[in-house]
Amino acid sequence: SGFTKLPPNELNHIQHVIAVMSGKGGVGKSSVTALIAVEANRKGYRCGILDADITGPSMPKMFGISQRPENTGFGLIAPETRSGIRLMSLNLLLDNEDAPVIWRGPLIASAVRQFWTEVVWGDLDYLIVDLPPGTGDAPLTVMQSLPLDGVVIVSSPQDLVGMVVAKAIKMCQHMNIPVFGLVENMSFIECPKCGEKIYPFGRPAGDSLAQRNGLKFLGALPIDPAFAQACDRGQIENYHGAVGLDVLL
Amino acid sequence: SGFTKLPPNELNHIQHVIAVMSGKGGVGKSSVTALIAVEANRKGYRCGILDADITGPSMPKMFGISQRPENTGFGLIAPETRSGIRLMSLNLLLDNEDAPVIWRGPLIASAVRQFWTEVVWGDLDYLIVDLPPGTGDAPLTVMQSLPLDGVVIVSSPQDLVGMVVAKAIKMCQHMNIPVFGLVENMSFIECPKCGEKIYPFGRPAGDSLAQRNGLKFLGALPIDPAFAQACDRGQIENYHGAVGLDVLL
Ligand SMILES: Nc1ncnc2c1ncn2[C@@H]1O[C@H](COP(=O)(O)OP(=O)(O)O)[C@@H](O)[C@H]1O
Ligand SMILES: Nc1ncnc2c1ncn2[C@@H]1O[C@H](COP(=O)(O)OP(=O)(O)O)[C@@H](O)[C@H]1O
Ligand SMILES: [Zn+2]
Repeated sequence: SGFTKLPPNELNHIQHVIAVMSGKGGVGKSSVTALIAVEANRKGYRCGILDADITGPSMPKMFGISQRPENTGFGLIAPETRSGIRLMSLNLLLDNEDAPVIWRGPLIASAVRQFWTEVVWGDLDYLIVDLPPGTGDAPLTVMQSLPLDGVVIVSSPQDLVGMVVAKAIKMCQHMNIPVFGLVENMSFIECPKCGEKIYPFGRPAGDSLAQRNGLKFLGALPIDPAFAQACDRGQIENYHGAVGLDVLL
Repeated sequence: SGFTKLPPNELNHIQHVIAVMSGKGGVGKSSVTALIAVEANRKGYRCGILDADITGPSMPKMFGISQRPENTGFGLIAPETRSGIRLMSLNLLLDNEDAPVIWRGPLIASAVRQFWTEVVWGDLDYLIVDLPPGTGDAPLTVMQSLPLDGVVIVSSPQDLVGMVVAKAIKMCQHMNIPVFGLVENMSFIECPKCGEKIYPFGRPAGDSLAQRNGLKFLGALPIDPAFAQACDRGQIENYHGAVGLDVLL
């Protein structure tokens, strides 16, 4: 995309960098990022997650880790989750997980760059970058400065969400970043009592949104209360409900 | 909060400015913003909505309006929705609603300022500002430069969401901006077949999140498929399901 990519930390050997994006908040970018990493890790790939949502970081909570990264002469060591996934997030650098990070664009961009140049990730098959909502500083910095192989797009069924997600897709196209495909999250929920399939956010639309934008449809995930609970308890590594997100690897 | 507030456009007489914030994306900030404005408008208050989500604007779609604002010598005239609410959003200035706005912080901040100084809102009882996710440029600019009376916080039941919402609450406290209270959205959904109350995102938590942060709990909204549909069809002004959000006015 014409920008000179930043060199990684000399101790890092990272085979592939993938970003997860939606443009719209709350559709499940962090969830899909974590599920891809967990599934790839189960298959034996060495994975890392770079939490590029600098002012709204939720990765450490999903994995239940909070230890401060060790700062060595070579850089900041990315801590490992219980199953061995490397993770770096601004929340790991704060005293309290709910402390606000009140930063403007330049500081946000600089934090994202430092997560690439100053963090010791070691040898990874996949580094998965969780992008914040919007098409501003963090996604722009990642697309300009990191050697991205491609992006996974996450949407949910609402037309309103699809409109904002289309902005993210067009940003990738504009920046010449390949899009691996689109995952629709929160497609439906099954009533635990009578089994009725309920569509809180409208009929599934991921397939046609993908088609309209020339993308591969990677599948749909239902709303699963057990998933939300696993995230809240920091136990996403114990969740086994996600289907075939490893299709990317 | 110590910053000199920007003067409004000389044609504007705005009694109260309220912002709606969450820190976390997708919980329903735009929805709550729109519902407050619709309810206040029904009670006879003159209202406007400033869509400060510059790279992910969804207000025009919720109200089904797309006409380009008229640019006069005095400023940009904020168009009216069908029921007479004034609205300004970056999506009204684009040729296509799904075109990406790939801007860094300084441009985002400048757009928010111009929505206050260059837009002709006229005489309003309430201007409601819809803030994007995060604690970055847009919320910071609004809190520093607009004469905010206070903020309404929106959350959803997940602990993970509550953690990020707490960051937004602490930002308001840090900036000396009063918080009117907290609304929990997506609390539950009722099965259309058997009436079972389902809690996709966990048991209601808004009340205790409000209490822990010294805030008034303003109530909870269920997931209502009819609401998502109204938003997708641009007919939020025809939706009558929201309870008592006018408590703020
Ligand atoms: N399919 C799902 N079923 C249940 N809860 C979900 C699902 N996807 C996401 N969530 C929950 O919704 C919240 C928002 O998801 P998140 O991944 O943080 O969205 P984003 O990163 O797009 O803002 C999280 O608390 C998460 O646990
Ligand atoms: N209570 C609800 N019931 C059904 N759909 C909802 C509800 N609240 C929000 N939505 C839908 O969810 C999507 C996200 O809401 P939005 O207000 O845009 O969130 P935010 O502004 O926090 O990103 C929208 O498509 C909206 O129509
Ligand atoms: Zn049922």
